[in-house]
Amino acid sequence: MNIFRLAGDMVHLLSFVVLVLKINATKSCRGISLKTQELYTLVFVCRYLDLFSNFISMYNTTMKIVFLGTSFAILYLMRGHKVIKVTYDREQDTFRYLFLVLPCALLALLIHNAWTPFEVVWTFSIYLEAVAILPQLVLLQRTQNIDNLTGNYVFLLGLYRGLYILNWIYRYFTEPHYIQWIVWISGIVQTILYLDFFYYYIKSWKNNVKLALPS
Amino acid sequence: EIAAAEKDEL
Repeated sequence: MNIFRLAGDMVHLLSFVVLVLKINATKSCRGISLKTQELYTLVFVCRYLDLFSNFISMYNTTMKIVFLGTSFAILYLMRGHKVIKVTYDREQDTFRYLFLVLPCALLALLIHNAWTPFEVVWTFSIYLEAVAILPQLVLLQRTQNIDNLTGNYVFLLGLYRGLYILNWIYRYFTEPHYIQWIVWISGIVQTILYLDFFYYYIKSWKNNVKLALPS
Repeated sequence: EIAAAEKDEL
């Protein structure tokens, strides 16, 4: 495992910590898209179907369990927690799941590495992860007064994908036959979706003003 | 089998 991959995973992990921290400390999930959280949970469930059948390392297995556990914990906080669930911006979080899930499912049926149920579901998770942030980005644009932790959360998610791209470049040059078109193209699309956000995030940070996305 | 070896990322 190279440093980019490890840094990417740690940043990804940190994004969960920041999100749980924000929700717990403020007892509010204002500005957080439940739809994005549900899509991420679906992504992890579909991707880690091999959790018990395909052992790679203790690190991998542990991280997978942590990602799954945290995702479900966040869903519980946003949907089940008495105090927190009333702070959810239901009226603003209107992105339709089907617009994302259906095209990704169709694409996975058409473009995959092998025609097996496991492989198609895994490919679906790769495609879905690339676009799962969209409801969150739309909600962010609608939310006035984005709090710092929400901004940092989205920034960390984007940074994680950027670091994975560096990891793929590194692996391409250091490991023979390491070519993964589906993962690479999806990952690049995913990172591009963040570019606009990055621009405003860095600008607000440099000018020391509160983050606000133009609508 | 493609599945095992190449799915070592999260």
